[in-house]
Amino acid sequence: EDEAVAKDEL
Amino acid sequence: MNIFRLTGDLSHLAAIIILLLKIWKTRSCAGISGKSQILFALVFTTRYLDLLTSFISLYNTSMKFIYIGCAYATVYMIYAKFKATYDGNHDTFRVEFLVVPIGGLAFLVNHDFSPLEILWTFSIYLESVAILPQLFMISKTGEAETITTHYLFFLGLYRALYLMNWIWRFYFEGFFDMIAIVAGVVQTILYCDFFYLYVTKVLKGKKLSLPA
Repeated sequence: EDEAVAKDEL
Repeated sequence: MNIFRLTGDLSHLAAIIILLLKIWKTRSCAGISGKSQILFALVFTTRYLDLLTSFISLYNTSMKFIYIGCAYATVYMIYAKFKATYDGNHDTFRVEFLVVPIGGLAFLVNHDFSPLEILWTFSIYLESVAILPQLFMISKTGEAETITTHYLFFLGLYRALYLMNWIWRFYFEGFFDMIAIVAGVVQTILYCDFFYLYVTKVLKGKKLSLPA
């Protein structure tokens, strides 16, 4: 499972 | 995007603009910690490197540019344009005691051991404590201008609203980012003492001054 998070937050 | 996230971003933007306007209008950066502002510039720089690698939305990209631009403009005003008014004698927090351990922690605890991800993690950890030089400066001088307290209030409110945003996203989207949440909780807790003084003093029309 890829834990990397999409950085849509600021 | 939910209401907490949006108001959080706007609160963050308000804080940044309030600080810039305060310095610009009064032609003075007295009472402002240049060290905290350098840390925030470092936070935005290391966090928004993904501007070079990915596009999320026009909103996302423009806000990132605004935050970075304002952060460097603030640093420029403190250390160049209005340098004569900078109160360096009271801005004595040792930032290396924050930056070095946080750099180490970002290497050890991250989502992915890649340069961009480590720098993003570093920025999240650093942001949580970047206000400490400013709070240290206020505790040293024992007072803060009212406009500075408005800046701090909006800056603290922003991460508190992000906490609400993360609760919302956990329930409705299953979204969960432990690094951001833990750092966000730490960041918000650091403002609690200040929030108390803001509500009990500043909102009642008194200047924020600490007992000697």
